[in-house]
Amino acid sequence: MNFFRLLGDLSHLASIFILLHKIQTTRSCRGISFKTQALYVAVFVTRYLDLFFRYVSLYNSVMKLFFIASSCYILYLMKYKYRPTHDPSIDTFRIEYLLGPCFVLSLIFNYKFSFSEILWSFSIFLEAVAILPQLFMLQRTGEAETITTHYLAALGVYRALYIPNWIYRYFTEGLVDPIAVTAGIVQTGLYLDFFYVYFTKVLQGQKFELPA
Amino acid sequence: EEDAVSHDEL
Repeated sequence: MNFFRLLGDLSHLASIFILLHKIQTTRSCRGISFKTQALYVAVFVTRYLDLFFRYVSLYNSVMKLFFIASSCYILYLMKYKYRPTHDPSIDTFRIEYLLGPCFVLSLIFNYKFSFSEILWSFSIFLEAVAILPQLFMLQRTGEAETITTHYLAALGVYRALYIPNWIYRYFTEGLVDPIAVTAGIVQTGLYLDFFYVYFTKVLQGQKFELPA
Repeated sequence: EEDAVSHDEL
């Protein structure tokens, strides 16, 4: 564990609490992509299967359980409790275009051709692109509630912090995880446009609006 | 199950 990774994980936790706070206080999941949230459930469930056969640390296990539980809870809130506030007609990204290629990539790039390792690779690739339905929705509506942008920023910061973590681990432990690093760089790259608008508008006190 | 690599990150 190092400073960057800890801060990244805390940022990830913060993003989930911000999202829950947004849903609970506005009593609405308007502006949140159900598809992206469903993909996160798939990511966590496929990656954290190792809860059953690998123990890393108490921190690691507790975080894994939290990410699985919270992502399922968010889906429940969107699907049942606040269902009327979700508009599927603007959440139209075709996720089969993400699931299929990620599955094929995981068959090609994995550390061992075994069930759990293929699912692990799949989850890494899927996480890299899981935000796309959400960003696509943002692009379509052209604006977002400020709290939603804080959620996305925290999620993006979490990914960005994993990059210095990998650099640090390379120099201190000689450790390189090419699959995670490649997917992680792609994933962080997807946030660059968003970050630009977030830093130049939202953090200056303006509303998140994309140019027409 | 035997580990191919250690996945200690989240």
